[in-house]
Amino acid sequence: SSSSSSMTSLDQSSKYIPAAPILLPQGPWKEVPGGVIAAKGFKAVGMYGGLRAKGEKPDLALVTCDVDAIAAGVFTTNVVAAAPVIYCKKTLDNCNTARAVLINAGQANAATGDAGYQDVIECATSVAKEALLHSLPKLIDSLSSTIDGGDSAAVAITTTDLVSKSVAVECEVGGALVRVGGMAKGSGMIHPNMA
Amino acid sequence: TLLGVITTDALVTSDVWRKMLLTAANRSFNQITVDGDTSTNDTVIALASGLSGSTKISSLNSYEAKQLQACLDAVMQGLAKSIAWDGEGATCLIEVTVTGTNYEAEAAKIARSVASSSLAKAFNSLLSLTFFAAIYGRDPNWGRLACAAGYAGIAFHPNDLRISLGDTILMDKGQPLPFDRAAASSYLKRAGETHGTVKISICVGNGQGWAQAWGCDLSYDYVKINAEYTT
Repeated sequence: SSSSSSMTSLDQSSKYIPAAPILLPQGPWKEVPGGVIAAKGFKAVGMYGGLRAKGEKPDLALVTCDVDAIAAGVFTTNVVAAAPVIYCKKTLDNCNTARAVLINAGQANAATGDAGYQDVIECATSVAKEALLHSLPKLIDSLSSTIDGGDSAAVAITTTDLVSKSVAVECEVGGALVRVGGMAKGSGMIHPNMA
Repeated sequence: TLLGVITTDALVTSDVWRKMLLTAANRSFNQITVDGDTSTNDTVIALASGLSGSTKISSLNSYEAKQLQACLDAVMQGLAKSIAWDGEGATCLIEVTVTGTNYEAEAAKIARSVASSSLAKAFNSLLSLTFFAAIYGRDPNWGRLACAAGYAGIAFHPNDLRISLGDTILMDKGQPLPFDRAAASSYLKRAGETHGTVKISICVGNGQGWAQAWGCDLSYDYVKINAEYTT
């Protein structure tokens, strides 16, 4: 096991919650910092967009890729899927690539019916109102390929989490050094059954 | 709710990347449980930029695909375990390893059944409406672990059952063994005090299948957190 190197980072995001100890399985890989931005071509940022009811912990995260990235997804098999899940499934049904993932915290978005789905469409096309709309230009301007960018995004997607979760590894694949990174959130309502 | 974003600079075809993500999800996020509630929002999105300069991976059976799959599994398992570790109110991570089945999927099903068991992690006292956990209560109760393995829906002979808690063997060849109860209880207590890991190993036969699942103990704080939380 090893601790994420971001655990000792003094960046802005660590003011809110510490980084989780990441229990990486043993293998030929080497842990590297950065989480989602560790791999070439990715930028990320997290910021407070005024979406949370309480506090000013970052609540809006954006991960982008400089090129069209081959995209895949697994989703809840819960019949009552939230609007963003339906949107992402439809998008990946129709397209093999993606350039960005936008994630918000602090706004419940399940069982919101047609109005909820319309909100998702509006968010995705950057015409949402108030907090989200006002935050998007700043969010995009703040995108960064630095470790802080990855760390702040990992904090921005958390809800009741006491720690942020972010990790990346580097390994030789097919004669080249390849990086795989990621971030996740989750603390309660956790019994995933995704496909 | 679980949300995850995975990125890589490996060059991989869409078909292979989607299958890899599903395999990794089944070995990681789909093998964790905190409270048994499947969210309406669970999502993992994985993006591959192809900018590493590596050769294109277009077959799942290639050596390069196996290398990338191992990396993907490792990252997603690391993240998945940190979610179970951070389960609401949790004082420790529970790692269940099952061996001896014919297939990986069978071992995975048994492991998740044990990690999910409310009897293994807690039993609910209806009289007081408070929770006492087998793990949280530091009680090395092998019977609850055996029970959860038994109802997983995977057939095995009870006489093949072997259960260990950390380094302590609680049951072998289907028979409970005399063990140092104080040491086993101390193992659980230590994990709880340090927010460490409780390792449970279960063997059900001689097959090559093996898998892991991860959960956490159930403490009083779980109820408190969820009574106070709303969106």
